Amino acid sequence: MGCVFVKQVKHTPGYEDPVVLASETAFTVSEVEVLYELFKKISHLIIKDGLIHKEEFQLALFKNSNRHNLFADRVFDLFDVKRNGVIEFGEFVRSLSVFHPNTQQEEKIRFVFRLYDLRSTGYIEKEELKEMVIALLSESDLCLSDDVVEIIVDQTFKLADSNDDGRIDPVEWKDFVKKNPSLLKNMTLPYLK
Amino acid sequence: VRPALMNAFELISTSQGLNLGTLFEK
Repeated sequence: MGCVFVKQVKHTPGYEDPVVLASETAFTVSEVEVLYELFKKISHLIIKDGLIHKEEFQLALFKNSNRHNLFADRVFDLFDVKRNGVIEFGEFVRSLSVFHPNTQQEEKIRFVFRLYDLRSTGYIEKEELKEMVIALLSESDLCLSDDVVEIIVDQTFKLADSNDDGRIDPVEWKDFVKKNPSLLKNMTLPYLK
Repeated sequence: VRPALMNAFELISTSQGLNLGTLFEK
């Protein structure tokens, strides 16, 4: 009786077939395979378990694992679809697909809305926008008085909150982005193609 | 405040935390 040796390729936990991922996303199979190499690299930066932890995401993004950043946290949380504190390969590919040059603008608009809807209420509220402006100022070492921050937030709401109910809903957001397309500038990564 | 600063979302979009392009830099 002979023996057959099958070479098994060891994949990270949460690995999904590139053919399946390509069929569900904007990526080709070969692009998914390239993403797997990037995923493996990031997911082994600190804890070598093949999953991307927040510290590893921060390290890959900022070259610093301890750099707290509200927006990076939000991106991580949206990528972590299962809400288990780590990003698996499938989550990584499906989420990055939003940033693909071929992905519909509508999908990008919806993603940014969720990103800015900090408390997942279905609206972007003034307090949330103020919190994000303060976070951005702190990140940039810019110092503006609270009054000036209020003016910026109020002015933005005058432009975006067309029904003037004190919160921005998905329809208002879509209209606002259509008038200000530069708001989506981070949402397309040419590297992905 | 300069008019360009009047759109808070423009300001926010400059955050490094939103620049995922850095993930692909070697």
